[in-house]
Amino acid sequence: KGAQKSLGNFFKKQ
Amino acid sequence: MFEAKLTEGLILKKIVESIKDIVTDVNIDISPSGISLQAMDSSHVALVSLNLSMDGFEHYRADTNMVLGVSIANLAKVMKLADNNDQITLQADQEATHLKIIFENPKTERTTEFNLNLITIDSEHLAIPETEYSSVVTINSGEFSKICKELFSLSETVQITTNTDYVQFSVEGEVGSGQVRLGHNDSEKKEDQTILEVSESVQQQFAIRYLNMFNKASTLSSFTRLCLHQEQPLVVEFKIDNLGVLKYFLAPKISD
Repeated sequence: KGAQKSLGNFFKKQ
Repeated sequence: MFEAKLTEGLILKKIVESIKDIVTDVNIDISPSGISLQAMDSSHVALVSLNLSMDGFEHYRADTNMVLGVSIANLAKVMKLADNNDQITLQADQEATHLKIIFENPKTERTTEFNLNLITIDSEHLAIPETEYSSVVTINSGEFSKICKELFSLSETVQITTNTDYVQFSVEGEVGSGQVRLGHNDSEKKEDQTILEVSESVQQQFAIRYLNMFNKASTLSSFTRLCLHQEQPLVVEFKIDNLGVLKYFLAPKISD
């Protein structure tokens, strides 16, 4: 199965 | 000074129940226009975003912006004190050290008050980019919950595929492989409808256990809205009538 990505890959810290 | 009164306190109970398994300590942002919170789970794979508008409250007052650091686990314990038909009032002073929560049942003349100790949390906010979702699926929330639960017993991962004719939830594991395919269904019973708005097909994989946690919110709305974009996390959205919206963001699993 695919590797679980984290939201940090998509959303930048403000 | 902040004070907000919700006549249908049950909604607040349901919201806390819907997020308590995902987030632990959250900063609740209070502003003159309403209440919002954004928090991730410990693995930073899922994010909860809640926005409640002041218009949805019987009474709402917030003189300035405030941040209330709350342990959701403790808030959930306090919410257990509320009966389903209690009215709930939240109160906090400037620089408050606690959040006062009042449950009132005008019929039985029973009132419960609790001062929840606030905590300091230095959680960073994530900037969620405005995204044009190329696939939006509106589905009965109970049906989506059931599909997720059933597929979870067959695989930990679900592949969601959208195109103009159907949305497909497929699984593959040592049990075998299969898929649930839902076409556009504009049945006259509104809550049974499945509505597909697909401008571009999407195919992504997700861990079902997070979807099962998100679906705790299905008691808040008869519809679940799935927003997909090939390069973005999934959004699972529950509209809270006359009050606001509860959104869950889930990072995909990238197939090698």
